[in-house]
Formats: sequence, structure tokens, C-alpha cells
Amino acid sequence: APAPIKTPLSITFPGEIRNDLTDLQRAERYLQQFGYMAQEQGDDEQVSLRKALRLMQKKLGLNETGELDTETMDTMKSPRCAVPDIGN
Amino acid sequence: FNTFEGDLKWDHNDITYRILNYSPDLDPDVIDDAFVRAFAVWSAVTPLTFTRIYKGVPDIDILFGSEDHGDPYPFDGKDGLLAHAYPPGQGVQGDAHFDDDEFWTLGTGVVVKTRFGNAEGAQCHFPFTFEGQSYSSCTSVGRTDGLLWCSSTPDYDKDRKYGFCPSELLFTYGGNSDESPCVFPFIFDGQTYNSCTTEGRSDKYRWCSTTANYDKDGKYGFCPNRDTAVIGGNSQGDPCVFPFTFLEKTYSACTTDGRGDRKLWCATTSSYDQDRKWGFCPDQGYSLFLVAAHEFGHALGLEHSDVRDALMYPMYSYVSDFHLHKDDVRGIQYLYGARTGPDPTAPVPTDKPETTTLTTSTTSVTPSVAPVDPAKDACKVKMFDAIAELKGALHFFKDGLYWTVSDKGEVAHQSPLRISEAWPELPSNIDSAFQDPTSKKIFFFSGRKFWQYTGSSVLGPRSIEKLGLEKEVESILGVIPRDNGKALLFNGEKYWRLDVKAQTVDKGYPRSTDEDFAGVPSDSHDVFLYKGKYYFCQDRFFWRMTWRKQVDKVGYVKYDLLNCP
Repeated sequence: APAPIKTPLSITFPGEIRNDLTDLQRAERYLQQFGYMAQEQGDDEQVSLRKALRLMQKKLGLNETGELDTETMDTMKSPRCAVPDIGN
Repeated sequence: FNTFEGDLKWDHNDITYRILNYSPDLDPDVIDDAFVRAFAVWSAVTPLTFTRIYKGVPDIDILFGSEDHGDPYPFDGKDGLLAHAYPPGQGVQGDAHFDDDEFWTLGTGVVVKTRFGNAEGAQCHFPFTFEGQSYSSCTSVGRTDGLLWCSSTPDYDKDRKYGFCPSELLFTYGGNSDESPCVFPFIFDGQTYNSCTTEGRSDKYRWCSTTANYDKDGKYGFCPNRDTAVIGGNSQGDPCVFPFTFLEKTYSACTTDGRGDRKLWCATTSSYDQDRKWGFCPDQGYSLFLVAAHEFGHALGLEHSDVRDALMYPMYSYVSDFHLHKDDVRGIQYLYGARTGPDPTAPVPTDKPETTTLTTSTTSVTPSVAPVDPAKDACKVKMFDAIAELKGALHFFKDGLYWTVSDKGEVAHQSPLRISEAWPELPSNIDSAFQDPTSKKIFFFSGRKFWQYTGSSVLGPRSIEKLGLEKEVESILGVIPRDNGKALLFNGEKYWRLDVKAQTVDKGYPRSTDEDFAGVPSDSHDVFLYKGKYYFCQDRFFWRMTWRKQVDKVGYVKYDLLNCP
């Protein structure tokens, strides 16, 4: 019998804006883009990230865990307005 | 709600806007209408008015663009960021930009507005049947000229209502060719083109020449997307080609294979492996109306709200029955104040009372008739069957009932009355009504029939054919009576002038509503005269027009006419 052709899970499609960021990198970029976290971090990046996540979760009505949980990641992937949530 | 730092707001209430370009996803008329409705969301609750201008510098410039589109904040391809807008001010401030890598719809999938044919610009109805076959997209089957068409009702065989679908062979938009269709082949930069192209442009919009030689004539237009066009990828606007091969496997439908994000895609040639041309398959898309209403909130001075159900919440979610959240109302009224006009009445409970007591005093109810629920609230009616000014009061008809608002603004949005009690001969569904100002006779239209009431005596029903209306006319949706013994009868895109005394339509009619009443929806379902002005209703909104045929207001039926709280 013919062997099934295995389709790779994900390929790079030409012309597509693609970022190969990790979830953490993606989250940091989101938090900076929408005003939850400054571009330049202080000494303790973990604390800054947790604080920014809490701020975002509070603002968007999510569970305030300070963690990059599934609900938060899903929200970050949702379609939205590009205007920052905090600041100008 | 939140406002921008320093409470940025416009220092005037008469806001102007300009539409700089259009998306190929939607007919320009649909886009214009979505923006009008989006502005109406805010003008309904503030003293703000919004006027479209075509020349000069407006307060709000609206444009579609993708990725780098001329400001420091690029978009990001399909999904993700949908749009942005700047707070009030000069220059780019106040402008609203929409990502054209999104699939713009009204929120529930492709919107295909037809042109020509006999569907009077109605949208395609998918699926539809033609000669027993079901079609879920536009087709050229049944035609020898290759033009794509669709039925505007579920069954073409029964209703025979059709129109042509957007195609570059039918029309272009924008450019400098006044909507002329493409001419193929055409020459551009010495090369011959047999289809729309993005060559020569950095913004990825597909265009064509509207003469055989662009180099010589310089005439061009943009190509509208077909209903089967892919979104984004590297073939924006091209249709899927089935079957296609991808990694040596054959596909006859859109697939998520090869993608980690589970989005459906297709190839736009028969072999992805060879040509690597692809795009995303059309999905529900994003409601341009909802996104625009949100962005215009920014353009007026609102920042993102923390309230999840508010329009100004940053995430997109589709709602079919949109109502402005009280948080948004509070926010915009914090900046601009409430709209002027009659004060809203105090809210009344809408629950059905335990004991049904008719409190309406004007009409007695015979015991054999089930009493009308006095709590039936006109404010909860989305669209009325008919609206007309009769005996000095505005009447709102719906499903056998009617409510009135007197010329003094006294509201009767609860306690409806029965049509059958006031006008016993009438059916429950009234399409339109009017009172002739000279004879005081009241006319009602329902389907192809009409009735004439003089006091309590009635003539009818009679066929509207007696008035000289063609057999194809299915109904009269609105009437504007005039002082000279004439009345204008509207039915979507056409209208007739009726000589009320002679009871016949005048020669030279029907005429085009679009041409003679520019700026109002051509598919208005209620048209009437009120306090000397013309009203054209579509959905929950009305367009008010002066006798000089200038639209001077777009408002809510519910708030502006019924004075609902």
C-alpha cells in the first residue's frame, strides 16, 4: 500500500509576516506595544514581567495571576485595535 | 471609560470626514454606509454631527492600508491588529486607518452586493438554487458572456431575482476611470497584461487599465475582489484553484495543512509546490461597521475602556444586534455632553404585569379580543413595518400594532394600539401609509394592495396596478405626501409620483431614488414625511433630508423619533 505522505505541521509560506518568537518573547512584545511594560526593563525582568502581566490582566478583565497562562496567551492572540491600552 | 491624557477632544461639534480609498473586499456603497452608521453611533448620543467632504482638509481622514501604510505604526498582516485611530487634533490626529490585509465584511462572511440585473442592488443570497443545483458562490453558469452572477433570493428558479457579482469585467473602483471595467489585454510599461496586476504599486492593490494602453492613456482603476478571492498571502484577490497540489498531495478544498495556526488556506494556481502562490480562504471576516465605530471613538477622544462589553474595549468581538454600552455613552458625553432635544423619559419596567389592565384610555377593547399587552414596548422593536405622520402624530406600525408620538413629542412607546381597532379592514402588516394634506384621506399599502380611509369609511382593498404601477412592483415601502395633491411612492431604488386625486402615477416615472435623493440608502424600508422633512430608514437608523434634498441628520429611530430612554 502507498505510504501516507506526511505533511509537516508548519511550513513558511512566502510573503507572510512571520515571527518565530517564543511565547515569552511574544508576550513581552505585546506588553510593550500596548503600554503595560516599558521598553527598558529594570534589574529584575521577572518582576517587571509579572507586574505588567497583572496590569494587563486587570485592565482586560482576566484572572489576575501574573502568569503567562492560557487565558492570557489566548487574549494576546485575539484580534484587536492597535491603539495602546495605556499611555499614548 | 478612559479619555486621552489632557482630555483631548474636538473644539467644534460639526466634524468632517473624508474617505481616501476603499477596500476591494466590499462594494464602495457598503463601505460608505458602514462608516455613516458608525458615525451615527456617536452622533445619536452627543451634539456631534458628521459630514462627509470630498475636497479640502477634513477633521477625520479614513484610509485602508496594509503593513507600512505611511505612518510609524505598521499593520501586521491578516488578524492580530485590525485598525488604529489617532485622538483629536490637527494633521494625522483624528485619522482612522484600517488594515486591508483583513477580510472586511459586516461580520458574518463575504458580502456580495450585486449590480445591474433585476435585484436592485440587493446582496447575493448564498446558497441559492438555479435549475435544481445549489450554488454557494457567484457563478457564470447559464451565461455565455462569462459574467458572474448570483440570485438575491434562495431560489432563482422561483423568484428569478438576480444581479451581477463584483468583477473587474463589470467595474473598477477608485482610480480615474469613473468605475469603467478593465480592458484586457492592456499595456503597462511596455508589457502586456491579461488580468489585474499589482505591478507598479508598492501597496499591493490590484489594478488594471481601463483602456488598451495605460502608457498612452493613463486611465486606470482598482479591481474589486471576487467573492472567491483569497485574503492576504502572496495572491491577494486571486481565487482559489481547485484541485491544487501541496507537498505532492491533492486538495479539493481549503486546508489547514502546513499551518500551525489552523487557518484555512488554498493555492491560487494548480500547484503550490511549483508556483508557491497562496492566500487565506474567506472566513467570517471583521465587521467594518463595528471596527469603525470603535476607531471613531478614538478619533473623538476615547481611549480603551476596561469594560468588556463596551464598544471601546480593545478586543474585537462580533455582535449582531449592536447597542452602544452605557460606559461608552458616559465616556463620550463626558467629553461632549449629551445630545440636545427632548429629555428622555424615565425608564419603565418591561416585565409583563401580573394582572393585565389596559391603561390606554383612547380605545376600548371588546371582550372577545385578547387584550394588548401594554408593556409591549416600541423601544424594543428593531425595524417597523411602516412609519407615517397621520393626524398630526407619528405612527409606528408593527405586526398588527401601532404606537404614536404626538407632534408635541409626547411619547407612547408603551401601550400600543391595535391596527384592527382603528382601521378594521387593514391586514396586520402595513408596508406604508400617508395622509393627503389636502383631502385628509389616509392611504395604506400592504403588498400589492392599498386602502383609502375617509374618516371611518373605507375603500379597498384595491390593487396597486389600478394606480398604474407595473406588475413587477411587489410593494410600496414608503410615501412622501406633498401639498400639491401629489405623493411620492417609494419602492427601494425606484419611486413614482402619484396624483392623489386622479389616483394614477404620473408619466415619466419610475425614477431612480439614488439619482434624485442622493445620500440616502437606496434600500430604505421606511420612507415618510415628518415635520416637513423626508425620512429614509434603514435598519435602526434614519437619514433626514430637507426639501432641498440635503441630508441634515443621521439618527436613531429609537432615540430621536421614539424618544426612548
